[in-house]
Amino acid sequence: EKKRYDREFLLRFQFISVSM
Amino acid sequence: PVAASPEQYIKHPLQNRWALWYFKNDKSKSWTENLRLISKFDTVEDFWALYNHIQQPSKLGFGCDYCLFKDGIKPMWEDDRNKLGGRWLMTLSKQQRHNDLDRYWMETLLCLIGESFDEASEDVCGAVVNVRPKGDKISIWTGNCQNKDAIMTIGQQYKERLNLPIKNILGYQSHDDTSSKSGSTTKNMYSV
Repeated sequence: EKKRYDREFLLRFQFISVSM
Repeated sequence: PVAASPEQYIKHPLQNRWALWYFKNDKSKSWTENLRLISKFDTVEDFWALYNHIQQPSKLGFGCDYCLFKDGIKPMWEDDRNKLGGRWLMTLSKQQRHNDLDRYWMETLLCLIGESFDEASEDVCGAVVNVRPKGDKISIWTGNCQNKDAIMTIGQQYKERLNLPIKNILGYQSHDDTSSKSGSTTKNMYSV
């Protein structure tokens, strides 16, 4: 099914640095 | 050792892969030479890494643009997936450059990558921000100007998302009309 993200979800990741 | 849940280390995939382009107005070069691909991304995390790294529109010089388009669609009318389409166009006042331009542009990007227009998101090709002395412009491009239902869904939801005042009318113009306009204004096929 479609990957849809609302703005609140997206904003949570703005400053999370991906520790790969 | 406690195994990390996928949620912690797998990036969040977007529905589409997107390409961000930058246009710098260098009169000594041709239009296409002035259009440069910055980067492509297909996850939430990679979008932010790019977004946090580049200048905000309000900091760009006059004549510059950012364009975010689905991978494979060039940010120009002539592209096969644009030529039958059009754009919802929002023109901003000069004062809005400092208060609204950057947040409207970010909200536009989030609408695109988040597929925020339900089924109508299929019709979205991309979005453009033009930084201009007489007033900046943000537009959302769709692929077929005859798909009225999808176009109206996008326009209404976009206007709501930016919570624009009711009296701020957005107009939708086909690229065909825009590219062949005789006078200074292009007629609107739809408006919200």
